[in-house]
Amino acid sequence: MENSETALAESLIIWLQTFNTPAPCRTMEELATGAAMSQALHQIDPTWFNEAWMGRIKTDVEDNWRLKMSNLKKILQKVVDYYNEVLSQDISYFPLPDVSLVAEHSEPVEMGRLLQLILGCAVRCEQQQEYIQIIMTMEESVQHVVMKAIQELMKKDHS
Amino acid sequence: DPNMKAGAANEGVLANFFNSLLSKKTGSPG
Repeated sequence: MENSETALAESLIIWLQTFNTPAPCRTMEELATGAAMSQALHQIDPTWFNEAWMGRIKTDVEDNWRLKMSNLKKILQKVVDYYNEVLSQDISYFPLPDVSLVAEHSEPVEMGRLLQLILGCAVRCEQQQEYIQIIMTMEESVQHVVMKAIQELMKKDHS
Repeated sequence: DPNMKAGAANEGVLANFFNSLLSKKTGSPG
């Protein structure tokens, strides 16, 4: 099947689909617009990823990679700020995704990194129980990838 | 059946991990 580099993105796409976002998220290309990611983040913490912030994410980007990149940059920045300011977790050790590769080529490795950061928000937010329980109902192979992804994110949690 | 045993062990690892995450209660902002 897929190699381990794309397995992360492929499993996390399946996980993101559990949010039932209005924007489609069946493929890397659909996800690369940033629309579904921002809608999932809004569900995760509507106070931080609020309506005002959502309003800055364009939903009709079609194939315009510059607009996609603009969306993805806003998402990445807001997620990094969430770790620093809400979760009080230093993630400077974590290799941040190159969103230009996601925007231009829907590159799965970088996409996986971005989704991994979103996953970390979900399992540490106030409604973490709800999200963890949903993960526990997923297919074992997906759970395994999700577990590894969370472990990697928490590697230096104590620092 | 070794496959079944491995599957059950894997299931146990996953359940342990996610249950410990649930009991951690890490997400309590400010």
